[in-house]
Amino acid sequence: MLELRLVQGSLLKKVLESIKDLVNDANFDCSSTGFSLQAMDSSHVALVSLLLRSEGFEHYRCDRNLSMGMNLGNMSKMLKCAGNDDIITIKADDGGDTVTFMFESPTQDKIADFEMKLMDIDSEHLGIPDAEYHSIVRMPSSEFQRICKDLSTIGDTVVISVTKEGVKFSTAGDIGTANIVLRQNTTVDKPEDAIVIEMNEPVSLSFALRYMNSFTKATPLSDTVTISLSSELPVVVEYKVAEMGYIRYYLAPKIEE
Amino acid sequence: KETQLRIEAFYSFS
Repeated sequence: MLELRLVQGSLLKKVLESIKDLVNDANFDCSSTGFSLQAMDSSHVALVSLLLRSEGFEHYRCDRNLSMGMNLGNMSKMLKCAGNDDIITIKADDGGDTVTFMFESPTQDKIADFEMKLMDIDSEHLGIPDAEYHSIVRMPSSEFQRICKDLSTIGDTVVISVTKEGVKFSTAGDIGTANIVLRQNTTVDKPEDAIVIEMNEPVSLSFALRYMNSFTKATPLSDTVTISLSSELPVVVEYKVAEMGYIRYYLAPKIEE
Repeated sequence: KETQLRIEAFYSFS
């Protein structure tokens, strides 16, 4: 038996909007730790890792570890039927082939339940060890979204370079080139507006902008985004999900042959 | 010429 009650149901709605374009079908894993998902996009270039910790739910009951295969497009259709202020409860029976999403309006005068069919998904779980990154950039998520959108009108690939001067996002295409440099800026009124660049070693890596743009669908979840870069590793683009967890996107770099 | 690497090149299946 599984029963997870999330008072801030809009978080789950936003989470789905953040991953449904990248991944079609995925297993949601439920354990005493929390509600989680790890999935790759169909071309195995990007990976998304979601964790919503059990403490973030008002009520969290998960009698035994459960993996529920869901079509994210269908799940998104159902969650779109929940109001932004609704409380969402996820319910499933052990060994059942459906999951129920219950939506309660804040005033309790409307209660809806939507039952969705589960599916069997052969999921390949990757072990992702903790890593020391050469450079970590924290910036407003809206700024990162703007940069990815702007650069993708010029080129297909972004080169992200971190030096002591700052972080540079560059692209090139048929019509020309573009370079956007951000410098560290911590003298801001609101901490979420800060640009913080932690450079242990300079790094420069190339990535497909198409995926970066897809990751920025998570912008409504968090005011800030953290970009972790190492020359030997995929970039990690992380958005916090309120106080309860995160969405991390991993993207393999492009290399010059 | 640029080559797009895949995630499996970096992490192994657990």
